Amino acid sequence: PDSPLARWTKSLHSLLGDQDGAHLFRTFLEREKCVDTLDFWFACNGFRQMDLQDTKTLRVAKAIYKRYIENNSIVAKQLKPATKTYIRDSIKKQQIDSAMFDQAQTEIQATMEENAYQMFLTSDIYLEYV
Amino acid sequence: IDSEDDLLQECISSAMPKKK
Repeated sequence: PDSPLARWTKSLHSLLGDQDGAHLFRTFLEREKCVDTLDFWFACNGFRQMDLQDTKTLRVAKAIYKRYIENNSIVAKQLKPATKTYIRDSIKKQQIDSAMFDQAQTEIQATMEENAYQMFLTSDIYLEYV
Repeated sequence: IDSEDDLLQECISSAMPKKK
């Protein structure tokens, strides 16, 4: 009952907390050309754990912004304009906060749960693994 | 100094689930 596969179908969160699950989901998203959404999700988690005193943290915030939000990438398209503006302004003012990507991550996660995650659970990549 | 890409990659990797 508590096999990895049972956990994967429980929630997106359980899937992403499992190494094999996250890896398989990533392979699926690569094929669907939306792997950036998953990388962004993990980047948000990684960023939240960073030390705000470390000068590296501002550089990482800028890197996340540049790579996923500033351009018209798949992540940017799924975010609300207000969310993007908030992050842009925080970076501009160099007001770095551990929670500054939380809202964006929540929005991306909701979209993943509704779309990619459901598609994954019926995909041949998943069914073959099962 | 690490490049921006390296920093981003490091950040993503740090959040990935580890082997059990």
